[in-house]
Amino acid sequence: MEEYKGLTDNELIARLKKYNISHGPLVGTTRKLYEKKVYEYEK
Amino acid sequence: SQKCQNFVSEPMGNKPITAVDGIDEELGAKLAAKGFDKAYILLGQFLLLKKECAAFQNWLKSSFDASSSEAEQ
Amino acid sequence: SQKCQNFVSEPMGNKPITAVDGIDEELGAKLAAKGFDKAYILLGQFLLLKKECAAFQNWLKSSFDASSSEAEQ
Repeated sequence: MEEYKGLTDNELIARLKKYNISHGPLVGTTRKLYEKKVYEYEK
Repeated sequence: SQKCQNFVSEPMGNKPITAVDGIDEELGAKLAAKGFDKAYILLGQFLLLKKECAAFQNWLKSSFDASSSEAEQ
Repeated sequence: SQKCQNFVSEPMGNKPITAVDGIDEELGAKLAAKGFDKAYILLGQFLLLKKECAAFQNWLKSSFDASSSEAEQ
């Protein structure tokens, strides 16, 4: 999970879009949730 | 529940976080400690998550240790 | 403005970000690219900023290069 913290917002959004994961904006209170979604998808 | 009915019967205005059905004093304190001290701020988070219930519930559980039933309520 | 009157005359529902007064196609595209593609999501951010106008305007300006007048509108 740690590696996802290092992704820029754009990089994380790109992965969310690539995996067709529905998402809202990446702000302080939502970012971690979307990191977890990408992590779970890739796992 | 009665708490839910009370909450939805009028605009939430400046109601505290504990006015939200499913949020007791303990969970409310954890939310408030992170800035979510008012019901309307929690609404803001829900809107930011594009009103997706599952995402919102997951966020409550992973960030504040809410139980599944608390998160659903 | 007429745009503002149109926007506040009814619930925002699922209106696009460009329905918000002060947000033109260019600014709307920047906001949408970061996930703020609907008016209600922008409302979410405003609520999360505890409805503080100055903070909200500063956020629009620093994150999306909105001008002062766009941010105020």
